[in-house]
Amino acid sequence: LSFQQPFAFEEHGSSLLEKAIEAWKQDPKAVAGLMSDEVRKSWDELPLKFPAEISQMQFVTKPKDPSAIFTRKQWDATVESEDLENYQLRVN
Amino acid sequence: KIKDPKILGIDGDVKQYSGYLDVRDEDKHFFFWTFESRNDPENDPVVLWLNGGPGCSSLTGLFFELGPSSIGEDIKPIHNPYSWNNNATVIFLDQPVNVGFSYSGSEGVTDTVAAGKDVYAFLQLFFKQFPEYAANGQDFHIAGESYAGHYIPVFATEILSHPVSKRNFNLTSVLIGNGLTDPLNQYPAYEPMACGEGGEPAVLEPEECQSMSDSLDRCLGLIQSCYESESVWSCVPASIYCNNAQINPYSRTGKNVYDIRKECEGQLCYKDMQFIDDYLNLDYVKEAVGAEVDKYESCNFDINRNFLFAGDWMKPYHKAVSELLNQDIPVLIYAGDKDFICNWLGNKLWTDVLPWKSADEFAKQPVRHWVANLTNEKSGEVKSFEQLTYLRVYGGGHMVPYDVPENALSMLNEWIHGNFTI
Repeated sequence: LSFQQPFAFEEHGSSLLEKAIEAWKQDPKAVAGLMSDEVRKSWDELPLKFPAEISQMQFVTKPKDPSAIFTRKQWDATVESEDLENYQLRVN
Repeated sequence: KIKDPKILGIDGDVKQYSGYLDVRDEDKHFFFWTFESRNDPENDPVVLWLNGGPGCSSLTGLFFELGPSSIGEDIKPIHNPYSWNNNATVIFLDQPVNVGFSYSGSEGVTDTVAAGKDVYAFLQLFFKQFPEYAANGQDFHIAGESYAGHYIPVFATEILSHPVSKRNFNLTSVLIGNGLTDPLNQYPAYEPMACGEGGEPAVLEPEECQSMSDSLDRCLGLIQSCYESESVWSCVPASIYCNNAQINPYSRTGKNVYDIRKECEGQLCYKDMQFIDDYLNLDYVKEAVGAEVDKYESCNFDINRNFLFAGDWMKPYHKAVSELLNQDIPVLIYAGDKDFICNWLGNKLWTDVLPWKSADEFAKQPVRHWVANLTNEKSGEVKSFEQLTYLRVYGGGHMVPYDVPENALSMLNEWIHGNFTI
């Protein structure tokens, strides 16, 4: 199974690096300019060196399920500060 | 009203507070739980404790290592006589968001620097609400372990970037236990630690050790590229390559990555860790502390992945340690010597070569025995000069207070009550 994994990327017409660029919504040309040959080579080699691990990689995280959050209202104190307008502390 | 956290029977005789820091425009909510000093809260120092991961809850530190209670097999608290709140007020903060009882409507932060802004805001508001923990000139320290070796130097420099006159608290010192701080100088230590040169017998076959040695140059070259560019495109392949080449051979043996003497059992290699999850998921516990998420998890592996794919893992955050030392902030780097993943060899290596104003003098210092005050036993080895102290703790794994609780408490108290000398 592991031996087959590196080719999974090729079957879909994209390398690990291309997948990362797509998942992170980056410009491929700009990214290419940021990498040395050595680093670029390492992106190509990773699926060959660590096929099982790379095949399990996920690039994007799902946000937390809103139904798992319930806000409580009755706190002993709520603290704010003029110099931290965007923040508040709720204390029990 | 939310019930009082004191009803839980965890140090019911001391004042304790729990709650949330809200970041309104980003819909982020950070959970904290504070225990006053058992001794003299009006004068004892305050310690902020941070677990690492990245993505692990600081409440695991509370219940597994250094808080006032652990959780037994019957999912009930057990009093800890060696709690770090014996002589200090201790704050446990679940950060970054979506860790432990903290949550966010968005995906949350993915790097150490962004996390630091929120921690500063938390401390400002905490000390505004509770000025009694700073009013008598009490010291304030940040302590933590593992990936907190990334967090703490950055959070501390974030604090120092705000003028003292605008802060509600002073930063006195930092303590980093079994941390990942300078990967370029720590990754070379995996092979010797796994192959019999770290004080314990080898756990890998000679050919696996050779394979680790063979891949090290490539790994260090990639980390060097990451250090130079700090670009995600350089830092991500460095993390993937090095972690697979240097850590995975050990992980595959089934040994506990946090303790070379043990096998990996259950969640996070310790079966007792499940008791904490079970306890914090009890409805009456969530009600008492005011938790706003329905499910507590010790570690969020999504956060771990986010930090990895933000390239945060291999970044040179040790530069922030140099900055702290150059601003005369005392730094204690301690390491339990049975840990593999952030082992004592690597921590010694990076502190030995860290550039700072007294680096040359530090390098010349002899390694001394450490006799812990509380046990009067030879408990480790120490090297120290001016603000920087490195301490090897005998018999400790990744989580020193779990393995050697009395010596760990002694270390803390010697540091925070003894003018930063060990």
